[in-house]
Amino acid sequence: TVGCVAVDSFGNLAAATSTGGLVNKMVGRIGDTPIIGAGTYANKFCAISATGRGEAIIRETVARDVAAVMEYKGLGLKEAADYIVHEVAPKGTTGLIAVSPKGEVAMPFNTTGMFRACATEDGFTEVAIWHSE
Amino acid sequence: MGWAIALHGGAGDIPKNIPAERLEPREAALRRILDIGVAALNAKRPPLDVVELVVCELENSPYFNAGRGSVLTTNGTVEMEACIMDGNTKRCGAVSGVTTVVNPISLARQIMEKTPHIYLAFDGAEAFAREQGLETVDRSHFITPENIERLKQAKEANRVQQDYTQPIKTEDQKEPPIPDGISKLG
Repeated sequence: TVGCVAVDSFGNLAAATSTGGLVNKMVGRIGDTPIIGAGTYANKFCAISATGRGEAIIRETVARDVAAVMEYKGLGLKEAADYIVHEVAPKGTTGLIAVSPKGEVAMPFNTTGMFRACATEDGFTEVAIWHSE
Repeated sequence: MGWAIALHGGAGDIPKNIPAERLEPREAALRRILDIGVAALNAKRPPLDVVELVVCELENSPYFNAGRGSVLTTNGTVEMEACIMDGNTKRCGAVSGVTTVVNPISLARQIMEKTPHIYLAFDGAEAFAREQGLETVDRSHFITPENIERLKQAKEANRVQQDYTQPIKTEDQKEPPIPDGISKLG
């Protein structure tokens, strides 16, 4: 699954996700990617794209929940994303990328790795796969 | 406050001893596509355009499970899905079950912008893509030798397989996990 989230210098947010799904999936199977709030979500608090085990991501409404805990619990982007990925989603199933209107980036995952990259206007750039790179 | 961008190319049980010939092209693709997104943001393109542009590039790469590199169903076919969403307006578009559309993310955006609906699937989505003049190709375009091999191994193990993760049990399968050794990258 591939995805991108972006915010401009005015705080406008957008998210996009695309996938072929699971290898050997049944014909007609729908995963989390096209289900709004499961694998993809954006509002004024954040933009999210998720990747991993679709059925688990649907059950936990991963993308919408990150936005919801920011809105209703007052958590910051990183805390909200970490909470959903590490405390809510089943281990080994979920990764996500997220940006906030302030230009913050979070990329947590509870799988062994996640192919990911990010950049911010202040010059920070990262391309990584595993934890603690 | 400033612009920011993040992208992913899939998650799973990616082994740390992944062969260089599998790792390096994926890392290079991530860097190249990140640069495209950064250039678009620096050029003041709207975030919605930027995420569509970046995901199109990822779809066009055979190294990731989307578009050209999509994994195969149990019948050896490709069924792609995509979604796009605008944070300001909560407008969104989604598509499932497309088999010939080169860039499903662009179809999702067309659904968002040119229909009163949010989500189209299968034959209706294909027909709408043609109506809108989006690029389509023969279904074989999306089927790579690597994904044919991944499907073969998953079928032999009677498992489904997440990005970069070895085949895993579906919930109604009770037998113990198969040993390591059949994992293939997507």
